[in-house]
Amino acid sequence: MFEARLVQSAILKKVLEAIKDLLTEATFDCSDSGIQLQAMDNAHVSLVSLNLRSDGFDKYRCDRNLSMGMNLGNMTKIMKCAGAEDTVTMKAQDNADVVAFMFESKNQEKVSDYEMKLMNLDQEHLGIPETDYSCIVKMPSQEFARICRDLSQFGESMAISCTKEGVKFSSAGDIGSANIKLAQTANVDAEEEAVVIEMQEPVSLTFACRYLNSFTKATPLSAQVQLSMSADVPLVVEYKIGELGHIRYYLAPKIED
Amino acid sequence: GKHQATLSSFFFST
Repeated sequence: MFEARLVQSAILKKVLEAIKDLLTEATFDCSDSGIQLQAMDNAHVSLVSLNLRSDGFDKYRCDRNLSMGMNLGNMTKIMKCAGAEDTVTMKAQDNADVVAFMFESKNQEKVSDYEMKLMNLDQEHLGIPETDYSCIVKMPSQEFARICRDLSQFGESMAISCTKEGVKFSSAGDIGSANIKLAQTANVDAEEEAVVIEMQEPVSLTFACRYLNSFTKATPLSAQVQLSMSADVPLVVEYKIGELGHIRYYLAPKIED
Repeated sequence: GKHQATLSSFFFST
């Protein structure tokens, strides 16, 4: 028996928004410790890694490990049926071929039950090597989304260069070029508005804007985003999901021929 | 020029 309850269904809606741009279907691996999902996009350029800890749920029970393959388009249809203030409960029996979603309004005046068929997905689990990243940048997530949107007007790729002084985002194409520099913030009132750089060595990497823009669909989940970079390895873009867990995106760089 | 790498060059199958 698996059962997971979230008082705020809005969180699950946001998680789904954050992954459905990159993935059409995915397997949710449920265990005693929580729910995990790891999947690459079709082109194997990016990877989504979602971790929702059992202790972050309002109620959580998982007697046996369970892998639930879901079509994310269909899951989105069902999650759209939940009111913003509803509580959501996901349930499945052991070895079930369906997952149930129950939405309850405040005071339980309205209770809606939906069942979705599960899929058997071939899933390739990837091992991600432990990396000591040369640069870790923490910045407001809305600022990062804005920069990705603005720079993607200029070209398909953007360079991210990080030094002790700051982080520079740049792009160039037919219409011209764009450069945005963010300095490390000296003092800020709110921690989430800060730009903080931890640098061991300067790094400059180039990435496809299209994927970065997809990652920024996670912006509503967190006020801050963390970018981890080292030379010639995939970028990690991480959004915390409150006390519940995190979503991490890995993106392979563009490299010199 | 630069070309897009894939994750298989960095991560390993488990």
